[in-house]
Amino acid sequence: QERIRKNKEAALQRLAERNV
Amino acid sequence: RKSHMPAYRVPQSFSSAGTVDMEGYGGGSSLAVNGLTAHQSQVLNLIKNCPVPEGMSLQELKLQLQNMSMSTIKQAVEFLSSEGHIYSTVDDDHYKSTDTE
Repeated sequence: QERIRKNKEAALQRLAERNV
Repeated sequence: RKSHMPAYRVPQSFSSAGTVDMEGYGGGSSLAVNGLTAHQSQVLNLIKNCPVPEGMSLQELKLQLQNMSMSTIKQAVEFLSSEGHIYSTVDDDHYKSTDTE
């Protein structure tokens, strides 16, 4: 599902931001 | 009757082996491991280990974490999601982990 993929990408981006 | 009963001995091995003592921390949310509280890392671990493709539901989490209230679980889930560790899938009750290690 497209929505799930978007949620995952958004989450991965948040995670990346935290790890900076 | 003989006073054969040995004097009560505390089994030292039990009290000194610190494995069970860890449970005592479970109640507090102050103990932080890698930036997460004990509750949050428990929730994260369960979600990580969930084999279901649509992720873990809040109901399943509640079943696995009977020492936690639903609101505690929801708080942990919200935090983990805002940090990017987990994300919601089919609906707001199902979560999957982003960590693949």
